[in-house]
Amino acid sequence: LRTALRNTKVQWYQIPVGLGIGFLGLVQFYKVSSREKEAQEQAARGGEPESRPKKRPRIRPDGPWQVQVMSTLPLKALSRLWGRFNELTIPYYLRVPGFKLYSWVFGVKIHEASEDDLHVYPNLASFFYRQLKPGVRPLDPDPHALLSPADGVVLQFGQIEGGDIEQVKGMTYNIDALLGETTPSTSRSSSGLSTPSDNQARHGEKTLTAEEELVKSDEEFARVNGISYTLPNLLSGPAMAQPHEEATDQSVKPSPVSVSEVRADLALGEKPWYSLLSHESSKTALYYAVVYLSPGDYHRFHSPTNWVVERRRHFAGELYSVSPYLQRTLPGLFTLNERVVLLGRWRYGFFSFVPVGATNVGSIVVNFDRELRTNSLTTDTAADRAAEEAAARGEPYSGFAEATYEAASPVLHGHALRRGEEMGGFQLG
Amino acid sequence: STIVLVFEAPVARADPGAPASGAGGEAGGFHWQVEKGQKVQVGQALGRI
Repeated sequence: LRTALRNTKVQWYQIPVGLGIGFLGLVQFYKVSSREKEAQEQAARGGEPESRPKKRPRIRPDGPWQVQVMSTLPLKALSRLWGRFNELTIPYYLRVPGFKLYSWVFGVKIHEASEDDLHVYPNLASFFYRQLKPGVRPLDPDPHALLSPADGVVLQFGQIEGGDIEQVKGMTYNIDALLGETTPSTSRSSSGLSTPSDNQARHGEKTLTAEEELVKSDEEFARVNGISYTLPNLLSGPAMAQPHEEATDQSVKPSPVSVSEVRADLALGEKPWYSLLSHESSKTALYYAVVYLSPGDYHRFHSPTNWVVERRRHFAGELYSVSPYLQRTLPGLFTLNERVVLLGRWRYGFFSFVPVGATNVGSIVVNFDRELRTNSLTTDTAADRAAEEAAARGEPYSGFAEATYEAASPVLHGHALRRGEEMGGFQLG
Repeated sequence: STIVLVFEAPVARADPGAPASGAGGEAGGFHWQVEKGQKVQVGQALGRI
């Protein structure tokens, strides 16, 4: 190589003029196309087309200086690039040594994977999202136990005091910031699913004012520690179904076994759970737990109990690392990251399940919600647009797109999940 | 990646007469069965009621 570099004659050539002209023409074509597209979008939104297209300002998250510094990094782009890289097919004979090296570095238990032959995994992405052999994760036999949803480390747990969750010692964030405000008036469904406000519009109902919402909430909601819940209809059957339109395609229907089992479990309570949720009642409290999945862990998550998912909220957010180090140093990390908030109920009342994305992982998959797209450029653009529209209306942007699962089960008004049932997972990129 | 669970559960009440089912002789409510920093696996109990 040294000889070749030293002895090879370097000869410079002029770039052909045609190539330069072609490049400039391509740039001009791109500019014109962008301008026309912007004008069309503006017209579709009902506004006058702008004479000169204005670049949409990127919505930056609020936060301390660490967040501002990290916001300058293209973390989502890096995550997508990392995902694409990991989807490249690895040469057949490099797969076994490559995956064994990865397993050695990150502590993967290869013998637990459903596939003994590592050649089966064409790339790191498929190996990362591997399945386990049946029976290697037995469920705790106690039906009153709350199960771990994933392999990982329990970073924090406890009781929520005053609406605050402790990220690490002395560093808290508000539960509303994590799960979203209770009134999704400014939310927009980027995936085309219906939102409550959209539903009202379709049915010709007027939009409720804040006072009317309050009156309505007295009838249909109970509130504890700042979180509101729809009253359960499962104990009274379909007759009490709320007459509003639901998400059209929730593709994966819950199995009849799940529905019957979850319904039976929810009905096991000595009395309706909502009777415990009066303002004066102190019989229940809100608890939280944070489970961290390291890169070598099995990256699918399972239902911790029998429960019904009523709605999901997708916060596009950013994709910071969620490593224990950053959790210690970055306040409110979980409220900044991209996350999918699944809201519902279990036998004892409110239940929520929040997978939080990370730079090195990226996508969150929910098996029963095929319309959900996380770590997506389209979603980002839709979120930016929704923020702009909310700002134009003079309203605060809730920051999430919401969909409901009521159509999945007319009896339970949500998607029923059995304890231990696989719900989804984290994928690379 | 991280998973955050937020849920409502009965509060453990002090009941000296009852057998202790949680820390501090509390009974009847939710109590944790893990420690901070503990490794857990799918299906393992985080807590019980």
